[in-house]
Amino acid sequence: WGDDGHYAVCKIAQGYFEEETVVAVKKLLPEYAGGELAAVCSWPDDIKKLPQWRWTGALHFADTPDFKCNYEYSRDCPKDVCVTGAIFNYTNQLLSASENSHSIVHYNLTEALMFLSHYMGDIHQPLHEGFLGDLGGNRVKVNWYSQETNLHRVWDDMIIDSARETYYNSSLSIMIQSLQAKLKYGWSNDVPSWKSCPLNQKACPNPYASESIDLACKYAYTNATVGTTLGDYYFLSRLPVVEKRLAQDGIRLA
Amino acid sequence: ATLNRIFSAKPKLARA
Repeated sequence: WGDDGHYAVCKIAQGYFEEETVVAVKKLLPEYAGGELAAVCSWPDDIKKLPQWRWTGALHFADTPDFKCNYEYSRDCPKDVCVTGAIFNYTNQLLSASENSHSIVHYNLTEALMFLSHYMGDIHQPLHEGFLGDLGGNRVKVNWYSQETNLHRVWDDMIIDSARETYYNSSLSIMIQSLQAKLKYGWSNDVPSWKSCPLNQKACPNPYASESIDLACKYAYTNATVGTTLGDYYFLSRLPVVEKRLAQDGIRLA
Repeated sequence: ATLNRIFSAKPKLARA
């Protein structure tokens, strides 16, 4: 997602923290975050182009072979270097500290928290599991109304921006409040299944990746070939998908 | 739910 998407996911998640999580996150957040996880959820995007962090770039995606509409960890996450591998890795780093305070390796737990929060966001953006051949839609040039862009940016930013302008009085916080209300009422029966992980796992990103490539094939790539102008029809039919992914994302991160 | 599961994990008893 873009900055607004990550901010929304982390803001929603904050509302579902249990007491121990509130305490632990506050301890781990950098000073400049002002106690807000949402303030630092884009940090991995801010640094990924810096020379010393360039290796993190591949952790924002999983590489689905072209036209395959399913996800396989062994095929799509070579050497664990992908968004699902990163979620497992940073979950284990944070666990190693909370389960056994005498852990030998001292990870940077502040970075682990910011990476985990960001990648939990990215794995829910369908085109972050998009096809390797078109770089998850980055190479699919389209128009968003009158603006030239690419399909990946439509899903990272444009759908959220248009929703904010059209329905939420250009206010991200009003959009977030609307998602929080939908979680309380419309999706309340779904929240328990969104929260749970099979087999007592602490984190379970693989099904999230499978959902995303399924949504990418059904919604993102459909009727969006190179050179297409995407307008109201695409926006109105895809906005519910994006809003549900952001809300689900916040629940699962918390 | 992921952060809640991580931070609610009880510390293992230090091995004797």
